[in-house]
Amino acid sequence: LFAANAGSAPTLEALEELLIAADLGPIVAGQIIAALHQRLGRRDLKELRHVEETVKEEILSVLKATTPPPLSADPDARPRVFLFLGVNGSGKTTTIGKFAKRLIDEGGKVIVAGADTFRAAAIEQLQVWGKRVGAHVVCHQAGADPSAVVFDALQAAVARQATHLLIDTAGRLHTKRNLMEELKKIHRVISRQMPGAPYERFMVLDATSGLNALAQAREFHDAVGLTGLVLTKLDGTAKGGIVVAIAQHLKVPIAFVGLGEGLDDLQPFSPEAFTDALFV
Amino acid sequence: GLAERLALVFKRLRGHGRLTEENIIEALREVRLALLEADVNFKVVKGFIERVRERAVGREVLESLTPGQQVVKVVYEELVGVLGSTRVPLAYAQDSPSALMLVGLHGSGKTTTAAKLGRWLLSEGRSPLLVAADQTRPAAREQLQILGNSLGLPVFVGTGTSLQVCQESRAVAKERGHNPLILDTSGRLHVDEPLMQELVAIKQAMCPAEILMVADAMTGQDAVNSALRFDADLGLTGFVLTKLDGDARGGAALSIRSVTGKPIKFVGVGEKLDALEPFHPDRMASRILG
Ligand SMILES: Nc1nc2c(ncn2[C@@H]2O[C@H](COP(=O)(O)OP(=O)(O)OP(=O)(O)O)[C@@H](O)[C@H]2O)c(=O)[nH]1
Ligand SMILES: Nc1nc2c(ncn2[C@@H]2O[C@H](COP(=O)(O)OP(=O)(O)OP(=O)(O)O)[C@@H](O)[C@H]2O)c(=O)[nH]1
Ligand SMILES: [Mg+2]
Ligand SMILES: [Mg+2]
Repeated sequence: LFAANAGSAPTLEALEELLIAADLGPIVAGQIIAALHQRLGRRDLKELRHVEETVKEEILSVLKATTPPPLSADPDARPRVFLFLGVNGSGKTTTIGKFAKRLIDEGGKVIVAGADTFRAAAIEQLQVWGKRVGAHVVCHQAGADPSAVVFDALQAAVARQATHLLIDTAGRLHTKRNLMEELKKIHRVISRQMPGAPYERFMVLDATSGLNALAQAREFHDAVGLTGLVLTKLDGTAKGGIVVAIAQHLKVPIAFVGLGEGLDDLQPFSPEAFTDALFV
Repeated sequence: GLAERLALVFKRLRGHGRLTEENIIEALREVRLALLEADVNFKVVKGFIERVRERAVGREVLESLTPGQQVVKVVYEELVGVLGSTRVPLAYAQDSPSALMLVGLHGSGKTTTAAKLGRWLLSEGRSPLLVAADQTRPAAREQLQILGNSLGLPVFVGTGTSLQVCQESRAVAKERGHNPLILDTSGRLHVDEPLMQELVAIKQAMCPAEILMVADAMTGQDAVNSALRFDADLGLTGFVLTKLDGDARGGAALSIRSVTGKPIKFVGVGEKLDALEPFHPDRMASRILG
């Protein structure tokens, strides 16, 4: 019994620190450790390997509770619309380039909308990507109304019989009321123009983000109803554990992970690979 | 916030008579939780709590009528102490063109900050030259050019490698009397060896008076990893913490200052080019405490 006691305390503390270091946050980390006490008897806590497997199961059960939306061409031949949104610098524009490449490789016809009309050279950046992958880019001049760009892009997607329309929006902090209203307006334009058509709202999140990402996800989810998450920059040293809290609280599935700056650096999210990586 | 939670802790403890050192452990647990929730790195929190503990078990807290408030005061003062109670200005060479180099992870705000610093230096009577040393990101040069144009600031765009662009820009600056050179480099991972070596080469060629790491205020636990590597490889002279106009608590500020000892010199508080302020440790301390 003494041995069990001696082994379990440092193990659990180290485990909680590992989870915190991975950005799961102290609350979620604490909940997982508490659940561990519930599920395992005193003897089992000594076995670090067993403990680790149990924690992985806890995390996997949260991540697997949701499944990502379908991505392939719509059987009814309507363009599948994807709205990409998120805070500044998270990787939205680059993710659109990579996603367009993936869809085109699978035989899709992709249109991209340059609805970031605010940031310097945002349209030019998207145009480079469009050219790289062979996607038609719909854009207006800098400073144009983003909703007008979206409206035009929806029309173009239908007219050109595109399989997918990917919409790039300006980075915005979720605390900025006017920018969130702008996003809601874009959302309304799409919903009104394409009622019943397949329409996804993906938040693009930087894996280096801390707990503020949960507040971001809440605000964006309230604004447009997120249907997916893309976790970028997972090729760095950050673990992106905040997505566990997001999955737990908001039930938004993670569709993709970004693993670099190149065309092919977008992978479908694997809950197992992600969870294993937390412990490396 | 922390003050309310500590008030509850001490209300309960007070019911058992005089406060003891044991009781303080409970209060410190609340402090630890508050700092972790603010995204301060867990190792940094450990060290910081030790500093607080020494003062928290002293008479100033144990004999106070409002021990909760005393603990908050101690935490606040220790935070300000670590964050840097003295202002560190931008370094500058008067005679030949000085270089100010901006480095950091992808999307942290380097290009925007380069233009903001250009505007700042202009208002101080300098004549900066913005250097578009990011040769990889699509339209990075155009981005800096548009920003520079909006301020009436010259932007140097060159061909070749980032290193070559930086070297060429020095000749241009000498010729036209620009000072300093503001080098906007590509975003990169601290674990990307060749790209970190590229920065070392640029540093060796340009001998910058300032090497500032531009870091996102919403960075979580990973902030120490990138800050330590950039500092180890380059010898940073300071940080710029961006996107503080959001509601991230900004614990990364304590983390990066704590592990590198380098000062945070500026904060970015918006996307517009006038949204740059000198760092205020007292404001940051209040923000981290929530
Ligand atoms: N290493 C790495 N870098 C990435 C990844 N995704 C994007 N980036 C880089 O992150 C930086 C920002 O990417 P953008 O696509 O411009 O981000 P954004 O969200 O569109 O930015 P704003 O429009 O300004 O809000 C660029 O340097 C990208 O190359 C990724 O998965 N891994
Ligand atoms: N709200 C806010 N946005 C900022 C701030 N600083 C930069 N940004 C935004 O953050 C995004 C990324 O900024 P960039 O200057 O392109 O970042 P970067 O570090 O040069 O990106 P890479 O070169 O790809 O590594 C842009 O949308 C900027 O407008 C800030 O202080 N507040
Ligand atoms: Mg963008
Ligand atoms: Mg840049």
